[in-house]
Amino acid sequence: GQGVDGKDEL
Amino acid sequence: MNIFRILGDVSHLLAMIILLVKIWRSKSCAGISGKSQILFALVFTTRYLDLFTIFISVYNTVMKVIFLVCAYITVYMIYMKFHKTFDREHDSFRLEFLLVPVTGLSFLENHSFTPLEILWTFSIYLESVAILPQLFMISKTGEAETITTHYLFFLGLYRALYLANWIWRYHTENFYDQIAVVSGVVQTIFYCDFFYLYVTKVLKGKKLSLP
Repeated sequence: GQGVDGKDEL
Repeated sequence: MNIFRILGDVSHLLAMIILLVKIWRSKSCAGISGKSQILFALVFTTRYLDLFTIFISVYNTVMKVIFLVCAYITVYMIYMKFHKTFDREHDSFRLEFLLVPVTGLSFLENHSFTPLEILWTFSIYLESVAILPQLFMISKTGEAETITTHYLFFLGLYRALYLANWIWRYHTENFYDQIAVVSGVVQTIFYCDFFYLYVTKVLKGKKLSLP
């Protein structure tokens, strides 16, 4: 998912 | 990963490649806004800092690196290699009009008040308006080369496909990121007028020129 410390979307 | 997301990423990549190929083949960056390209380089730089903090997937890492490299090569082409062909006079959009509100908003409205998250938010807000110097340049000169319009089409299509991706994710994963969605809608709206001209003119073999 879109966690606070990393994003899976570009 | 759904079909809209993949197609969105592919059209984003395609847009950047089209622009690079146009500049490389014609040895010219005429009609391209260097300011928009600087903003996109800034967007990727501030968004992909998580490359250093977390591993998500090979796809995620590879695509982020490719996007960063493409953005910086484009800026290099415009301001260094082919700078003599750069139409500086018409690229006169005032960047502070975008950067100041976007910076302020990213401090005010974010998921959490941490440096990485604020920078990510900044990049999302900035991306939604980063194309404005390019659209401003086209409205100023009143025309765009056909290949430039293909670039803009795929860049707009990418964000429109991401909207479909978010609708899909909302229904299948209950995933919903308000900052990304609202900015994505704003960003897509900026392309609507262009999409109309693209379909009614460029796809019928005419050059894009404004009345």
